[in-house]
Amino acid sequence: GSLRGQDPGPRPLELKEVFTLFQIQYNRSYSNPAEYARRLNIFAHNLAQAQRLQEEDLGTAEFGVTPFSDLTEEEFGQHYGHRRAAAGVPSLGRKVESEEWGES
Amino acid sequence: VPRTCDWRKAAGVISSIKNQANCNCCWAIATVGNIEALWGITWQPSVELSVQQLLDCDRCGNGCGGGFVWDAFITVLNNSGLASEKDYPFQGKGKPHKCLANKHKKVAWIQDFIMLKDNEQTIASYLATHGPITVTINVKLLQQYQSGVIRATPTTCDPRHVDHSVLLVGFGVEGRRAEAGSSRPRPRHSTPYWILKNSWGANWGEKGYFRLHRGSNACGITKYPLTARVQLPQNRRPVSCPP
Repeated sequence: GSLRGQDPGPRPLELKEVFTLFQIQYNRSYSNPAEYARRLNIFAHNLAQAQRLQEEDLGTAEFGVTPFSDLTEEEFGQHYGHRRAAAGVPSLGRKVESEEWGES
Repeated sequence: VPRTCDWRKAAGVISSIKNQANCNCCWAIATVGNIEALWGITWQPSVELSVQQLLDCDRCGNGCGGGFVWDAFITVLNNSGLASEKDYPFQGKGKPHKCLANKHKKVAWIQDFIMLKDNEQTIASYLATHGPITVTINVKLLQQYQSGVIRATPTTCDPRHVDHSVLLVGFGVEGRRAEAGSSRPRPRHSTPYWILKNSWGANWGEKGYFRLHRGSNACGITKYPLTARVQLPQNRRPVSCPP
């Protein structure tokens, strides 16, 4: 939810600090305060998601802040994976479903 | 199948990490990486090849809008090879109606391309004895990935939904000892993994690479393993994958 109205405690400040470091590291700026707030919320969501992945992953992977931490899952998919195709425009590495392939 | 294999350790096989930026061209970069590697293994010295040629000339004509690895291989066959990256450089945007393949000298070509069996042992064997292979995986977990071996489940990473093509360059086994500074607990058992070359720049992941668990079809890695075939020169011993 919106950060507006929240008590200024250590947790939001820490999050904002991490977000500021992210912006510096990946050279991100946002056009207006509303967009900043939206990206901050997405960033917070992604950090929580990374923490969940970290807990669930059975390997040795580290999940956390990446260049894509201010993108929604859908935006990430559009740019780097399963683009939601519009009017027949194919996607990146388009989603492939066929089970008919045999060996060449 | 050897215990470990890493084509990055062989000189002139794996080219530099690319950055697709705002162009949806993982399929073209993976294909070019495959041909560069096989060409480097077969015919030293290596050469960097043109991704832009595939974006401009792909038979489906979508350029940065997306494509398939198999279409890219067919485009290479139809174009009688690939120009060099130097002659036909990457511009980050596709011009599907302005294919300039005929205006540039081809510096690498392929005889054929094949799809391997959807079996990780077969893929490892082929990788170790022939060279890097393109694979197409579910990209979902890579958004938050920083380092280490991803051991996904079908729930966290659906192996049926594959949407990102990358280059498989090796495999290995991670021992019990965790990396220094890691906040993760040590794995109780050794973890076999694949080494994959991504196309999101060298600042992403493990210097542009990432690792997936080997043996569990993590993120659908076995769904579409494709590779070109480059004719071996006569009187030349095949190169083996460095351990």
